[in-house]
Amino acid sequence: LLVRTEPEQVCENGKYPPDPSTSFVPTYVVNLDLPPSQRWQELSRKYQKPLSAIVTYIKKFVLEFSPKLQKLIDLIDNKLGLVADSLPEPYGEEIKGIANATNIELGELVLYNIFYEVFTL
Amino acid sequence: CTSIVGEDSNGKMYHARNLDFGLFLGWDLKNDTWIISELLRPLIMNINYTKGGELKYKTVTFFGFVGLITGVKPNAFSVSVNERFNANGGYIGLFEWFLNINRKQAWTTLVARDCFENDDMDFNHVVKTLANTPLIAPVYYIIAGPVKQQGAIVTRDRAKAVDVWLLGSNNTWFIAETNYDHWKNPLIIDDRITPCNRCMNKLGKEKMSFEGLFNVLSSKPVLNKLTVYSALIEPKTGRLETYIQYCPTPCDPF
Repeated sequence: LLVRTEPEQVCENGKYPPDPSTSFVPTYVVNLDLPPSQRWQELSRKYQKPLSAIVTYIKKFVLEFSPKLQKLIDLIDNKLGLVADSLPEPYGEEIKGIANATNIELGELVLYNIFYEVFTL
Repeated sequence: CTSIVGEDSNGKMYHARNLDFGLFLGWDLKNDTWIISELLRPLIMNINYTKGGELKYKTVTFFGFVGLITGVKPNAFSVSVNERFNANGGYIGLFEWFLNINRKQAWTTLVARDCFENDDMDFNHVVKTLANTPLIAPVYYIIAGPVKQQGAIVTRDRAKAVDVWLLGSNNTWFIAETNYDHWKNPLIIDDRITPCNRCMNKLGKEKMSFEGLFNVLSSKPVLNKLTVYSALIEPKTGRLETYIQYCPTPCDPF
């Protein structure tokens, strides 16, 4: 994987607009007048499955490294959720609202939201 | 990631980005894809944040992620966030936060969204805020404004900016950032900036447009196996177009 496949480096032309059947991105409205915990409720129902899939995969990936890392996952599930209370408003409440509506562990959702910082590890 | 800000020959500002994510988090041997990148694509969405029934700002996000990695506030500014790897990385800030040693530092994507939540922000305020707010992790902030030459790339350490690169310096009509400090050479196995700059120069100021930028973002290795979406932004009008991206084999893994 670390060896480049050396594709021909050309500057593309005629790629725009891309085929909507593969490139379409939906647009939704989030109403900031709603309390933070309710802003993502409707979308949570719609996107519960793909969100759950990525969180489940990350746990599986970690355990494939070492089953001993189950302790780390337990720590995330039991303790990391508390970090939501320390996040600046309204973000902590928005994350809690999504966790409630999707039934995904709050700690796992916090991890997903701070993944940028974690990834620098 | 790759972010570009620039202007056309009439001074109209553009901001574009590729979001690349999923490196080393599992490779699907059967399909030649990064597993996380595949799992992220169905979660990509544009969000129009409204208040009092009026549009306040737009972002591109993954469902469940409440921070800001790509966004535009019409006729005010646009921001994209690129990862920066540094010895003084995010793990130090994370431990300081978790152990409550120092919480006077901001989460990289939350402080970016704060800029959009704040009604008083314009391009210059955003550059200043994102350059000076202490952060949990190092990062690159790429910022554009609605007015000619309002473009900046802020290279951040955790404490402060190590560099603010402004559009127009040395007569530049565009500036681009991948995941390396712009004054250093990128890793030889991950040089996306040279082809990006080459394609932008070939495009030229006269042909700067959504179409031209999308072609640059679709050129390998700017487009690679980690690229999940391309976003095109016009800060003046707030026009935002996002497209899911794939890079069929043969294509660089990153």
